[in-house]
Amino acid sequence: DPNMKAGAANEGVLANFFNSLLSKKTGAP
Amino acid sequence: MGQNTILEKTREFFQMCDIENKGFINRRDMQRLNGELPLSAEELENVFDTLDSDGNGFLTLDEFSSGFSEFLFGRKIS
Repeated sequence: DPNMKAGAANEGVLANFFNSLLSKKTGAP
Repeated sequence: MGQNTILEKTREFFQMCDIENKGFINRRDMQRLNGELPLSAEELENVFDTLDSDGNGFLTLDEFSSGFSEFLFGRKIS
């Protein structure tokens, strides 16, 4: 399954993305 | 975080990406975040590809929400 493969490879990037959105929203550095 | 809060956050984040309120996010919307988030253009491209589970080039709220849930349940927010 290519999606699963991509998901595993990009897990860190996805976490980074959502963490950044959370930080942006809360105004945390 | 309760289910309603998650839903609310998902909508907020979706709207932060979908600034034109189209109801979907495309690659261009994602690249706009380049200046706002500490992610490179390539990383944003990866995020888009990961979230766009059907690969049609449009991110719907459903796809976005799935990715966010995966993130929340896969990794706890500190």
